[in-house]
Amino acid sequence: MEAEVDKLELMFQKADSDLDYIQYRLEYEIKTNHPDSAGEKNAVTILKELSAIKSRYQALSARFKPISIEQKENQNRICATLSKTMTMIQELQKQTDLELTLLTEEEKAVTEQLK
Amino acid sequence: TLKGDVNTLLDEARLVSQESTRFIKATKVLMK
Amino acid sequence: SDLEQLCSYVNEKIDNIKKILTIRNLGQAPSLKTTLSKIEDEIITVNEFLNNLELEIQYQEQTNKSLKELCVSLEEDLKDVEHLK
Repeated sequence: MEAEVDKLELMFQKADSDLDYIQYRLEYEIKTNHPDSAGEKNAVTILKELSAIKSRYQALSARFKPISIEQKENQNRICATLSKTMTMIQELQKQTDLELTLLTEEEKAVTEQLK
Repeated sequence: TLKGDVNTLLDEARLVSQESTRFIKATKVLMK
Repeated sequence: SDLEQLCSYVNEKIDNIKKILTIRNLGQAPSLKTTLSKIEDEIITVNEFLNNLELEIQYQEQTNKSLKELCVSLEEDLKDVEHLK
């Protein structure tokens, strides 16, 4: 059994290296037949650039998603804290018979905005 | 489609940035 | 799943080779050369988009920091008010 498994493993390794060699030879042939020139890149180079920008896009997308979620959470937390604080201040002003400080137009506008 | 996806994500990112910037300004007004 | 991973690994290599085989003679026909240069232009455009996206993400990381600082300061204010109360 053990021998069979080793044999199978060797076959996979052989296939793997064969595939690498085939790819290498093809790329080498294309680069040789159509070397990159100043204005023109060959198809292999472009193919590599395409896969590079795909992986760069995936990396940036994976980085962006959690940040935007965290921003939303922070904003919600700030809103909750702000409204609690403002409510409490108004209650305190009532309790101490202090004159309620009215919100300025600007403050009203941003309160609406934050709501 | 990759170009479209990147463009869509870029637009989304810009929107989130604008919203956060506005939010921070508004909060600072109330904190004064 | 190991076997499936091995399978997809080998299939991916075969796909890559197939792709290269399809573009093997691409560089020769003039009309296909224009296709290549168009693709090249598109790659440049997409890279510019990705550069802008990276700048946006860096800006948002900074904004996130400011939001966190605002949050901490507001929560301290709330504690003060609760203490007053």
